[in-house]
Amino acid sequence: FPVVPEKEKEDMQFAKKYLENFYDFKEEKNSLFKSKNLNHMAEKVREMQSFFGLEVTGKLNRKTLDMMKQPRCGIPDIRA
Amino acid sequence: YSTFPQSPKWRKEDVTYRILNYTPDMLQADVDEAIAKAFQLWSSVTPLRFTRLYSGQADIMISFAAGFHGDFYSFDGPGGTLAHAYPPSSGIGGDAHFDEDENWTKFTTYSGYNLFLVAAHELGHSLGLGHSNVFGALMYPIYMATDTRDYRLPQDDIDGIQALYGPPRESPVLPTKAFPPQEPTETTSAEAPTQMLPREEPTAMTPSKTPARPEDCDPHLTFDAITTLRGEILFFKGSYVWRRSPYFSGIEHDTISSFWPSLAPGFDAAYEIDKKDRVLFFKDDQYWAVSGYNIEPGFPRPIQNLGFPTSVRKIDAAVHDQKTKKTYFFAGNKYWSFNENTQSMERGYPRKIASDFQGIGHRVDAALQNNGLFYFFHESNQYEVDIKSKKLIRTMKSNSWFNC
Repeated sequence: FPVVPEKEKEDMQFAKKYLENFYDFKEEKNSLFKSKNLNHMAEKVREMQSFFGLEVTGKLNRKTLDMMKQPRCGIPDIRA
Repeated sequence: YSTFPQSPKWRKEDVTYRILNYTPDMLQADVDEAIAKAFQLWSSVTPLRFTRLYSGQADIMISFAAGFHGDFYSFDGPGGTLAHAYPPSSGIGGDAHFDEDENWTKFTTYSGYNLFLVAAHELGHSLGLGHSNVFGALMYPIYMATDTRDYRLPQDDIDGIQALYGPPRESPVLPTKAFPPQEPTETTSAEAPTQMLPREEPTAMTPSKTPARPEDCDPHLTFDAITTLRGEILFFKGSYVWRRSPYFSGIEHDTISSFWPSLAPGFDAAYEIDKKDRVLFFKDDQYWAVSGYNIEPGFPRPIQNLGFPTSVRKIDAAVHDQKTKKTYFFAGNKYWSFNENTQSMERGYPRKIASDFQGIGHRVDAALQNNGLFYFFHESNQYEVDIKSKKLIRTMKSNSWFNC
C-alpha cells in the first residue's frame, strides 16, 4: 500500500522524539550531513529494537512504531 | 534488570515516603492502599522498611501532576508517558510523579491504568532500578495490564533489587508458606469509618533490640501476643513468630518482618475478626489492621479511637469472640468489652478480670480464642476458660501448642 507522505513525516518526528526521550538520541540540527543524522537515528532505532526483542533492522517499520506508541514509563531505557 | 549509572541506592534501610496529593480518579483510601502495597512488594524482598510521613520532607515524595510540573520532564497528556521517578539521592532523588492526564484506577481494565502496577514500577526506580528488557518483568518499560490479585514480584525484579540491597533480614530457614486464601468476608453496615488522624512524627513503631529466638520447648517461654489468622495460630515474642497451621505439620519459625515488613517487633496484643479477614495488632497507644500480608491503609490509629480513656497508654492482650462479636481487651487487672458491630465499648466497663473470670487473678499477657474456648496466657502458663461461663477449665504450659 502506498505511504501517505504526511503520515510518514509525523511518524518520523514521533520516532525522533521517542528516541531522544528514551535512547539518548541527539540530532545535530546544524549538521550539514543529513545522512549522518539518519545513520545515527538508525543506530538508535536498532538499539530500541534490540531492547524490545524486535527484528533489528534500523528501519521504522510498523511493529517498531507500534511499540513506540505503547503507554510507558518516562525513564530512558538505556543508561545515559 | 539494570541500574542507573553508578548504581545509586539508599544507604539506609528505613526509607520514608509522603503522598503529596491525590488523583480525583480514585478514592484517597484506594490511592493510599495502592501505594502501600507497591512499597510492600519491594520491602518483602529486601531489608528495606518504608514509613509514611504526613508532613515535611520524605525520601520519596509522590505526586500527581499534568503537563509541565516543575522538572525538565513534562508529561504529555493522555497516553504516552504515564509516570516517572528519580533514582535515590537527595532532593528530587527518589521522587515519583504520576501523569494526572491519565485515568488512574484500582482495577485492571482497558479504560485506565492500574495505579498499583505503575507505582510499583516507579518505586523500583525510586529504589535504584532501571528498566529491564525481560518481557513480563515489573521493570519492563511498557505498561502491561496484569491481574493484581496476589501479585508476585517477577524473579528478574527480585534479582535486581537484591543486587542493590540484598535479601530480607532473618529469612526463615524453611520456605515460608503463604497464608491461607481469603474467605468471603462479612461486612457490617453499622460499622462507622474512623477518621484517620495524620501524625507529625513517623508512623513506624520504635524498633527494639533483637535477642535470640527462645527454644520452642523452653518451660519458661512467654508470649507478647497471640492471634488466629485464617485458621492458623500465630504466637509473637519480640520479632519472632511461631506459626501453627492445620495445613502443615510442625511449628513454622518466622519473623514479623517476613510477613509485615513495615511493622516493627514487640506487639502488646493481637486479635482476629475472622468474618472480616482482619487482624489488629497493638503496640503502645496505637494499633494497626492487616488483611493477610496487607496492612490496611489509614493505620496506625490511636487506641483511644476504640474508646479507651486517655489514661490507658497500652493494653496487655485482646481476644475476639466470634459468636457474640465482642472483643475483650485486657490492661492491668481490668478488662473491657468492645462491640465490633457498633464499634464501641460496652457500658459498664472496665471491670476487674478476677470478678468475672474465675481462677484468673492476674494480668493477662496474651489471649487466644480457639474452638469455642479462651486461652489466657500469663507468664509461662495458659488458662483454658469456657467463653460462656467464663470459668477456668484447666491450666497448661504456654507452649503446649508446640507438641513439646
